[in-house]
Amino acid sequence: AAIFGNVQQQTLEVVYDGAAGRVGFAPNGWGCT
Amino acid sequence: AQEKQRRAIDSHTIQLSSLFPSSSSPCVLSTRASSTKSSLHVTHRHGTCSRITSAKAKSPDHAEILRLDQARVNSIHSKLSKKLTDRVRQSKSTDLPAKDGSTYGSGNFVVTLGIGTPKHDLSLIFDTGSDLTWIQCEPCVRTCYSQKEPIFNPSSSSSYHNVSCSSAECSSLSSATGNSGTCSASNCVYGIQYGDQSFSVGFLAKEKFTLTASNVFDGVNFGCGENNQGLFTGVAGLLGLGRDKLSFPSQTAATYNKIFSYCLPSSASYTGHLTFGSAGVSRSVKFTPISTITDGTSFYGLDIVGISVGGQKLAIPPTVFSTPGALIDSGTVISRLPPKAYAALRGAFKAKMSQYKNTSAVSILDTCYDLTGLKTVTIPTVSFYFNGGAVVQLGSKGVLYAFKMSQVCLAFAGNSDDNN
Repeated sequence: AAIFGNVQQQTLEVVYDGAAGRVGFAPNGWGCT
Repeated sequence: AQEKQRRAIDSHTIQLSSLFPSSSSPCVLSTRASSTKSSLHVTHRHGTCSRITSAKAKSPDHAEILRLDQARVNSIHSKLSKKLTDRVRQSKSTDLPAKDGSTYGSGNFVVTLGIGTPKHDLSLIFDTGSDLTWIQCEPCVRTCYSQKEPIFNPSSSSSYHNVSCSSAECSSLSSATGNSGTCSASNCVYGIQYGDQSFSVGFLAKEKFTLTASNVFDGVNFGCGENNQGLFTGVAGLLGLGRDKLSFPSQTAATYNKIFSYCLPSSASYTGHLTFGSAGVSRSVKFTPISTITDGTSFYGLDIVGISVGGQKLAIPPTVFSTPGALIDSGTVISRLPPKAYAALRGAFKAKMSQYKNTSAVSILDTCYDLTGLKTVTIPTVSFYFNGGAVVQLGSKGVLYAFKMSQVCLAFAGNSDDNN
């Protein structure tokens, strides 16, 4: 696959919780800082 | 005052200059990545923060990025749509020749981690849509694309071990790569090909991976690629974050419980973070259950239940989302929506943007504006509603894709088939 960053996810905190079987999102701020 | 506040909630006002950040602005490091033990800095490959920036690489060719993005989406669709009679044949959908990566300056996100003993710091692309982690390895028996950091030499690492082709790890390659492991003098050989015909072939091996001084993992299964070609401009390889047994989160589950998080920076002069484990995960995170996708168990499936534009929920029947399902993928540039959902999103967005000058479509993005001469643009917010009640408002940079000031487009595209 062509490997690029997903535009929609930029500056979001994306959390993958494989054990609990869930994905989470939180606003993070413009530069992820 | 109320109206003004509502407008502030339902719209973003963007300084247009921020859509085209100067490539010379200083690097701002993510505090999260700097302060968390199990965290890595995520950088744009060609940004001021990248340790592998090469003067040689051209600035990204957006039309090419989006063309290759379509190849990736086609590959994912064909993997998941085994049921469809009109399945897109792999060869037809991915007839892009694999090229020497250095010709494409594409904007990937990389992390740097240490591999081997002594540790060699190598920059890898990370991808939730892939499972096998691999890096290029000397002596590159067939071919290696050019990479910025020295190519890993397994014979100089005391912690490197080949995996036997009669081992369980070797037999698990078929789920992780789609190809069964083969034998070469009892060593396990892997092969993986991606949607754009990039590929890596080599020995499945075990090695020590060092995230940070206190986060070291012995015996991680990975691919030591002796024959690698494709669009990996300058990076040493790929870190697989999928759900398969052989992915990095699965192999480090005893320590991190298959938890990881990241933030992809929206400008090349910022670093984001890729963090393993739950350290530092914000309490404001809203969760939605992972749904399992038939024929796509290594993907992270999600159930979208609605979309709102400018605070107004779109009238989209639930089956429009539930019939095809959805997945989240760090590597797909432009999120694709079922045709009817995309039509509704586009219609609502256009209605809110009527004061701006339309322009022709660019590549796969059909809703574009000429913002020449303007200092700011005010766009409606876009939020996604997921199963379980999570509502996610996209960042302002998650709604627009800017080619140039005269071509700033809605950053979504429609799939061609209701079942995709």
